Amino acid sequence: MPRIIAVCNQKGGVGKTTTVINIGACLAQLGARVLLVDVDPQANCTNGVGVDPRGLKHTLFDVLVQPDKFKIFRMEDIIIKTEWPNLDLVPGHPDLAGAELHLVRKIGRETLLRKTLEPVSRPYDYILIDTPPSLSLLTINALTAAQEVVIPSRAEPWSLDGIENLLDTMDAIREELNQPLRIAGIIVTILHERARLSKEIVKRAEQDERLRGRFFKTRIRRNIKLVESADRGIPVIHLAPESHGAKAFMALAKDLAGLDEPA
Amino acid sequence: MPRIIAVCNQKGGVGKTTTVINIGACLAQLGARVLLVDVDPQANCTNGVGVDPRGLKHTLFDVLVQPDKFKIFRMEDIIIKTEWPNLDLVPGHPDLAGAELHLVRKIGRETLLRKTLEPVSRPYDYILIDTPPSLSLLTINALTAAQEVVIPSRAEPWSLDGIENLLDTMDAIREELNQPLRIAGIIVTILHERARLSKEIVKRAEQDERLRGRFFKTRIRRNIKLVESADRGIPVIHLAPESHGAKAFMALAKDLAGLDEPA
Ligand SMILES: Nc1ncnc2c1ncn2[C@@H]1O[C@H](COP(=O)(O)OP(=O)(O)OP(=O)(O)O)[C@@H](O)[C@H]1O
Ligand SMILES: Nc1ncnc2c1ncn2[C@@H]1O[C@H](COP(=O)(O)OP(=O)(O)OP(=O)(O)O)[C@@H](O)[C@H]1O
Ligand SMILES: [Mg+2]
Ligand SMILES: [Mg+2]
Repeated sequence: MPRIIAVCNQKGGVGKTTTVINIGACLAQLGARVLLVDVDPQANCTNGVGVDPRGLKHTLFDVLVQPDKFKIFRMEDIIIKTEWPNLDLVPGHPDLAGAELHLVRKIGRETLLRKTLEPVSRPYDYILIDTPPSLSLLTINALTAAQEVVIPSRAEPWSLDGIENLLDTMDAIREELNQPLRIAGIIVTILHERARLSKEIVKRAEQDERLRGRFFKTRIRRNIKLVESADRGIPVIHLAPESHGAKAFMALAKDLAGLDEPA
Repeated sequence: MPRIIAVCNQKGGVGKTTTVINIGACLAQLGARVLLVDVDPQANCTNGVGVDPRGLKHTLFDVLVQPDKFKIFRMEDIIIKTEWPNLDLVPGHPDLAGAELHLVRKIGRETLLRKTLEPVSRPYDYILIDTPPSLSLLTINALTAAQEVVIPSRAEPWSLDGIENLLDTMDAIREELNQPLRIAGIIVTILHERARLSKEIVKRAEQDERLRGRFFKTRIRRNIKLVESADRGIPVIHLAPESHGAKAFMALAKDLAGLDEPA
């Protein structure tokens, strides 16, 4: 039975997609069978593992919206194997931007992703869901499909404010959709370590009542290799295994998997 | 008659809000009368000029959604003067996250912001609209209310891909809503100047057919003062007038206003 993890923070540009791709690729390298699910109309996760969504005939859009009256699209029809072993992908597409308008009137509109993922989930150890920077219906679908949430955040005030709103949304989902949902952890990302203000902001966040004790100890520092990795569509563990970025994500993947690193 | 400028890029964390606040504050300091309009449920623009949306009785949410059967909310009821001269604000609020569900079924749902802004716009020289990281109904409202668009982008591939989608959306708006909409310019933001990859990515973008010639020559480099400015809710020109960030935004404001800087 897979661990299904949504990676969320409605603040933009905090490293959600970078986290999904790179934790996924590291877990796959460690031997886990991993499925990445790209629920974001920007489709950065899809591009980030070397797949161009515009070159695909069918994507997550077709499964959620079912645009064809004569054909039912299932997850199994659209799952792609990436070029790395153990790393599969449910591709996103820019058309997802319009998906919410279709979904808004459907019965069970929040549980559509969970229901469609269920038949294909058994072969996987980890399913990692990338979400858009919003608390809208696509993100709610991801939170409802998941059992756990990983929250990347920069050491900046607006990324941390975003977490408070996300926690409120998670509480609402637990209550109204009767969905157990736990926080796997908060990751401090794109960290400019030497800036005094960054340290101050992280310290302040770690003392916040709702956030205390929830931070992964691995922090992802700023590393240009992660930008190059996005640019080339190759996870950093394969592009530059000796880089800070690769090592940090590998440590994070092991932490998430409960594999203890020597201190 | 004001210049109405939407600041857009559906990629997250590229500096949209930072651009709205700081170009706005610089123009106000130069003597222009400026209105900032916060159309983002994250309400970072509101917080960034020292206003806590949760402390307000009424915000843009009330004007767009009209939640009270017995009272009509107008822009004039919710506009706030910030603590700096010439700088006013239409405050946003987290409840805007739900606004799109209400708006989706309204006739004229794309032109609501334009119609409600029109009666209050005359006293201003510049109206700058901050938008969420999405191409959804709130952003469409901003694009339809505006005559010009400023596009911030990081020197990173996914921010630049976002611009292509945005240009397509602008084309659609021009055609279907018969709305003239021009690009005031693209700003390269949060630039890590010394990184060879950043230079490469900027150069590549400047040669793209659709983007060529549209870049502001001022680039906003990474500057921790901008993070501090966000944290303290004070525009950088007031917090740290001698900082790189303040000087860069002042140059950008003058460029936008057509005031020529000595080279
Ligand atoms: N540790 C890092 N060091 C340097 N650059 C990074 C790092 N992590 C991510 N980036 C870059 O920062 C940008 C934003 O990251 P990313 O797209 O993963 O964030 P996101 O939260 O998914 O954004 P969005 O809200 O738009 O979905 C990307 O261009 C990415 O390559
Ligand atoms: N030039 C800069 N140097 C350093 N930090 C910056 C700079 N510009 C913006 N920032 C910081 O980067 C973060 C993202 O910027 P900002 O919130 O303005 O982007 P945005 O595009 O509005 O994000 P969103 O898509 O979430 O609305 C903020 O914490 C901001 O303080
Ligand atoms: Mg993303
Ligand atoms: Mg913003």
